[in-house]
Amino acid sequence: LDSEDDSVQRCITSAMPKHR
Amino acid sequence: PDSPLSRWTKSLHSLLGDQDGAHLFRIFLEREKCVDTLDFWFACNGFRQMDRQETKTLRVAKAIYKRYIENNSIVAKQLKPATKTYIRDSVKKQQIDSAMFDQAQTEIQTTMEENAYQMFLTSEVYLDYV
Repeated sequence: LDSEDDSVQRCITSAMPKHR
Repeated sequence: PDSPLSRWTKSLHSLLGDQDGAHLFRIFLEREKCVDTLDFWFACNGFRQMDRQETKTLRVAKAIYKRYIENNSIVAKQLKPATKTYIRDSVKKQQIDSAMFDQAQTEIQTTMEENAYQMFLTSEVYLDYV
């Protein structure tokens, strides 16, 4: 099970713009 | 005319939709010690896109609440008390909704648009890049 920080970080990363 | 740079000055939204723009804005906010506002903004987007069926949405909602709202962080300081109460109650009652952070995100976005974004467009980080 990952930590709370990890799950927030993954949430942030999933919403970041990807390479053009 | 439609270079990334000209798009960045159009709106905060167009800046954050561009990979380099978002990266540069992040560097700027790190220096200004308010990068949490940007991370929260992206976390809200990520949360909205999560699959409702997944059991982990409650965990993630709780984690976002704890990290940015429960403590007196810069995000919490920029939110209206009613907005914080609404999110706290939603987490407590486990009433998880994909739109539960929408109001908070709007408030943070408005503050960013009026302050950090304007400062960014005249900052050294931005001007050096230009």
